[in-house]
Amino acid sequence: EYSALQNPLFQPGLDYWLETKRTLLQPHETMPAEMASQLESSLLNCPDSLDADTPKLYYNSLSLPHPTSIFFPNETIRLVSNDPVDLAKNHQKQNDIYSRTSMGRIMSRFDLDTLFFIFYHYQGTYEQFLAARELTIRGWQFNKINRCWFYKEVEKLPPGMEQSEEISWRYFDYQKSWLARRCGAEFVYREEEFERI
Amino acid sequence: TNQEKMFLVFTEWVKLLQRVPENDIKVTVFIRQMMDKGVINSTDNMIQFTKAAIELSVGSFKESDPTSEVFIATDAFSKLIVKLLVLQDFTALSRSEYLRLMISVITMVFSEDQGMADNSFNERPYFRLISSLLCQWEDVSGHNFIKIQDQQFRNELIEFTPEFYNIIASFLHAFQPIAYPGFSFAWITLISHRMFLPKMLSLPGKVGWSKLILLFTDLLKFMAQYTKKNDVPDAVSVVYKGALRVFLAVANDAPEFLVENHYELLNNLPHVYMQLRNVILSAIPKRMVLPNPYDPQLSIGDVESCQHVPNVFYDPVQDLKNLKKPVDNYLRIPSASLLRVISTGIFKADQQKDSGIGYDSVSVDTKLINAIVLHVGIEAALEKDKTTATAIFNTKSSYYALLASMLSEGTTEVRFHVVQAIVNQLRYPNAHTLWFNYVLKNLFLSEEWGPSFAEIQEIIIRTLLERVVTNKPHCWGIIVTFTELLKSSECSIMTLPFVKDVPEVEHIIKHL
Amino acid sequence: LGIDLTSVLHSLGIQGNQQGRQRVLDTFQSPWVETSRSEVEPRFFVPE
Repeated sequence: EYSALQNPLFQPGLDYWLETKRTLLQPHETMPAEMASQLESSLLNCPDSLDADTPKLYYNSLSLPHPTSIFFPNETIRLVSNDPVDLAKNHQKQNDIYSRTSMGRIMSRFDLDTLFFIFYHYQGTYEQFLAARELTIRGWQFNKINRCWFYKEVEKLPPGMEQSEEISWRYFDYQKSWLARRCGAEFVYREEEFERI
Repeated sequence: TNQEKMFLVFTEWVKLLQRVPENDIKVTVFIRQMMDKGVINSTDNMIQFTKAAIELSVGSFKESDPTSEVFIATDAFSKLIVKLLVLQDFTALSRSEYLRLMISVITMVFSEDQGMADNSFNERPYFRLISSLLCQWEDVSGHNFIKIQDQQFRNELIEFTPEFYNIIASFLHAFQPIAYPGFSFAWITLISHRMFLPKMLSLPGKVGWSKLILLFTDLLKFMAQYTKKNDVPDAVSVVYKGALRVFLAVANDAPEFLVENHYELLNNLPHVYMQLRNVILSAIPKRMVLPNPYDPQLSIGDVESCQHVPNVFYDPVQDLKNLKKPVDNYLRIPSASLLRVISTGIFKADQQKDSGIGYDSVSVDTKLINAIVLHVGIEAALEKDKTTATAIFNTKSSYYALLASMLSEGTTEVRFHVVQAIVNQLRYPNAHTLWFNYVLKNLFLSEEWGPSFAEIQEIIIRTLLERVVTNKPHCWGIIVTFTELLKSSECSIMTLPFVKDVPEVEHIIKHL
Repeated sequence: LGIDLTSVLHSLGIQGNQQGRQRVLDTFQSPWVETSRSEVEPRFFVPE
């Protein structure tokens, strides 16, 4: 009498679904041939890590892969490596879930130029996230207002001077010169302007 | 036809998502038009559209060149589901009902696909749909849905999130291997998915734990059902390997889940999976440092953490059935008549096949025995907090007496399962481990057994031994207890008949 | 009797020492080593 069972849209799926309930209530004592064959088939088709990867439907034009030899796969293969991580590192981020990934490790070898390029041109991506993480590990901070990365340079002064250290700030000019420039004397650091990463 | 129109709309959606970023205004407009033009404005239309979308997704997978992008339609469909949950105003129908409806329709198509005799069923597009749904939900829900500008919507979505995961969990429960063997490997991959399992483990208030236990139980039941002593199908061996890796990962990331749920997990774990049992029982709360169990100076009573009562997520009292009253009454005032009720009440109506080590069937309700033993331990720990330690570290206490009496009155089979249940509580240093260590030592050395003495001692030694001869891990409480018995001057294990008479056993005991 | 779990733990990225224990479920590729050849993208968050 249930309306669902009257609805033709649920046929014939509902019948098959009911069959599985029967099996749940009374599982077969020993595995029948049909079940064994289905299980084998499931094993053969077992989803792998590529199947489980995050879906990407739209590709940012700049992030399309460069033309490569036809003998190379189109898919980027991020190979799993379980090499131990050096745990004697300073930054807490170096012990997070990304530290052991191949991308996280590769980023640690990129120079600043590359990191800034990824950050500004791969908006909204995992790669941008990892570049931001790596920049943070290296001491850079992101200003939410002008969208620039800043770096605080602390220079130890020789003993006997009035101050023990001299602080100067640099920022990366992504809009014009694509260079790190010194901040002018008028620069004031306001913590609330900076993203807490 | 209506169905053809649905196919067209969905195809347009798939194309759109490949041409613009997903947060482009055109995407929102497309969905708005779907609603305005009546594509999904009624339940029947919703059902028909969902059916069209899943059929196209699966069909497109099956027809695609395997080296190309085979999941484009599937990924677009999961994105649509997320968008529909996030963008719509839910008045007539709740988000939960809406999601359940869509997944129910998917279930019908899935059931039909796998039920058809032509063997063209492939689990991968269905796996991908749920996998992508989980990934895309994670993406939109980041930092408490901070990307959603409307505060009210944000609050609704935050509130809905545990429901989202529990609905997925409910459907995974329906797709379990015993019901859909053709989906088994995809299923195991889904319950351990990086966007599902850690989330379910860490939902505030442990609200994901019950469903997770249900899913792990489904897995263990499947393994139990098809693990026969002399014949384990290769595919089931592979299932076991995967299950072991998943449990090891859980023990690493969230040991407290195994610690607090050991009772339910062990109720469904086949006896032959000894190492997996040890993995579950060896789980230690994070940051706890274990005293060396092999330290000859170690005295278990002096270990500070043995004063702490472990949390038990599911209260076994719920499984006592009609023995709850007799057990609780006995703990208050022991009596022979109550004991008789309990001793007879633990038997099943019929024998049941079981692939145990050394036995093929059980006539006792092992789950009930496990419940009784753990319940007594929990009550004993509570009693100690209310009164004093001497109330429970006392062979005259009702707590000890109940377990001892079940052994003395019981058949060999009863004794075996009671001892197994006791030894299951010898885990990391905690109040239960401490009390059951006391119980087991006294049971072993008691002079009250009479002719049953040898059998009970043998069962105790066998139970401890089988858990230490396996490859690691070994439970701290078992090593400590076994070491104490081996060193005991009151009874030299080496002189016991079942050790002396079996050279292999004598050899192992000597070695230990 | 089970097996020596050292290589299984290594395949999961679980290191022997208790100190600096890292989570593995967030980057879990698959229950089986054979289907875990490539990494999977973990969750991450990018501010607007």
